[in-house]
Amino acid sequence: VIEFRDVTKVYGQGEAEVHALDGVSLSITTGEFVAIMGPSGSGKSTAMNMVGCLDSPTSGDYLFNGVHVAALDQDQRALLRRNYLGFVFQGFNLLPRTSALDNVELPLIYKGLVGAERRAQALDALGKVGLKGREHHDPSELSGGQQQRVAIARALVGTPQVIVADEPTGNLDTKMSKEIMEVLRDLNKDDGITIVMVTHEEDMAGFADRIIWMVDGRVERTGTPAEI
Amino acid sequence: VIEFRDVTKVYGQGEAEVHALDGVSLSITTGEFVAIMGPSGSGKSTAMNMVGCLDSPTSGDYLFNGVHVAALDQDQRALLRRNYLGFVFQGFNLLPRTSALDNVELPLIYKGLVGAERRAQALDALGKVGLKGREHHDPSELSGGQQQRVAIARALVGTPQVIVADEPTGNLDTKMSKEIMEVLRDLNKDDGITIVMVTHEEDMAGFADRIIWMVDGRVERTGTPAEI
Ligand SMILES: Nc1ncnc2c1ncn2[C@@H]1O[C@H](COP(=O)(O)OP(=O)(O)OP(=O)(O)O)[C@@H](O)[C@H]1O
Ligand SMILES: Nc1ncnc2c1ncn2[C@@H]1O[C@H](COP(=O)(O)OP(=O)(O)OP(=O)(O)O)[C@@H](O)[C@H]1O
Ligand SMILES: [Mg+2]
Ligand SMILES: [Mg+2]
Repeated sequence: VIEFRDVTKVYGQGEAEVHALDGVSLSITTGEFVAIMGPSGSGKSTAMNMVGCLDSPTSGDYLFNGVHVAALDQDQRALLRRNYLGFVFQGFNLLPRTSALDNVELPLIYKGLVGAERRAQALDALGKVGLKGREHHDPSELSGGQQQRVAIARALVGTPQVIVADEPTGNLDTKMSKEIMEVLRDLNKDDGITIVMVTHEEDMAGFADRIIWMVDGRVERTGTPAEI
Repeated sequence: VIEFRDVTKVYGQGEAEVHALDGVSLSITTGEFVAIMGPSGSGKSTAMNMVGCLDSPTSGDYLFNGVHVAALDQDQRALLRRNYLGFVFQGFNLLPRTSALDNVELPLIYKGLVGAERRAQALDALGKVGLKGREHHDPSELSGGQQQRVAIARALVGTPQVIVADEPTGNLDTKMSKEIMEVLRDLNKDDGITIVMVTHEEDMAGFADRIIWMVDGRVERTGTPAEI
């Protein structure tokens, strides 16, 4: 479902050139649960933005469901994201001055669900991440870990085909992190949702079927958690 | 140096009342390295904002160097922060559209250092967190973990009396996290800087002399890493 063919992403020019991705080739099959690990600055978020159709390669190809995403225009890409992807950003990217409930309902508005149905599904998603009773608070009234969980609920509420999660447990205690991993694993095993997750915590990567290890904008190795 | 006497912090009213801190009493002595742990939403950041003189109790007293902080006006508190405190925020709070170097120099401008000296100290701090060569990038051109490290460099650049760090390694891989912990430990052992650090990772808490465990706005227990 996800395929990178020698993808590069270069920022800046000349001496200041930064190769955020330096020739990445990988493929993720439907229904896989993959963890992406590697040092800070190794290109993980850049790769995630590519997967989520939020960014395009400088060279090489990225295919989603066999489609060359770079060939789509902005509107087509937006449609693809709404219909197939749920994204948990490393910085959460919640709408400020907007309640947790409204933030989580957003993907369902695009799907054309009516108010009562949206509300029910959003509350269900918030319940899965342990935020029952916090739905009317806006981000400034929530702790760091609570904001992170609103972002997670928003990513899974539309049961998308693929969930892309960039460090989803960075602000959560161990117990809550494991509960979130269980939620993701259930979505993967029961609903067949493909999950691509960046994490730096080995315990969390252990929930994945396979780990991709990145260094300096390249895939250094890949294998099962046991192997890595 | 830091003392809480039955501190409470209450948000909202009536039914919607949230007791972020629900009677916290603790004291931290000069030169101690303390880790604060506990579930998401247990009041850790709220306590950190209190320590950093950015917030005041609803009831109870918070004393910094024996001073009742709530009795100071805004200007006096700002002066206290500049002269004695370095703060790493859970959300980084870097100045956007401002280079990493300028972000890190900011506390030194308040100290009245001249340009060349500021630059040298800022570059030294950035070097300690492994960001040599990234100093001219602004936050939008840096990875999540790099932004976090700029925030850390800014907190330690003025060698303050107390460093307050709210989840300083949440976006860092294990190797880099340990390097940062070594930097903090050196500042603590060599320069006598008091460190109060929120973390949810047991490996990182292991660098501290003592752990304070919070639940539901209260201190549940405290002890050495070995005990906890
Ligand atoms: N302005 C506010 N209005 C209402 N409730 C608030 C407000 N700010 C914080 N809270 C609540 O206070 C409680 C403590 O928040 P705090 O940010 O201190 O938690 P934390 O321990 O740092 O959590 P985390 O580990 O998730 O960062 C949370 O339940 C939070 O929702
Ligand atoms: N707009 C930009 N201009 C220049 N360099 C950039 C830009 N955006 C990202 N980079 C660089 O690209 C590299 C990869 O960034 P990326 O965010 O993908 O790293 P990461 O693996 O997610 O790191 P972390 O674990 O710290 O989140 C970094 O060195 C970063 O500084
Ligand atoms: Mg990243
Ligand atoms: Mg917090």
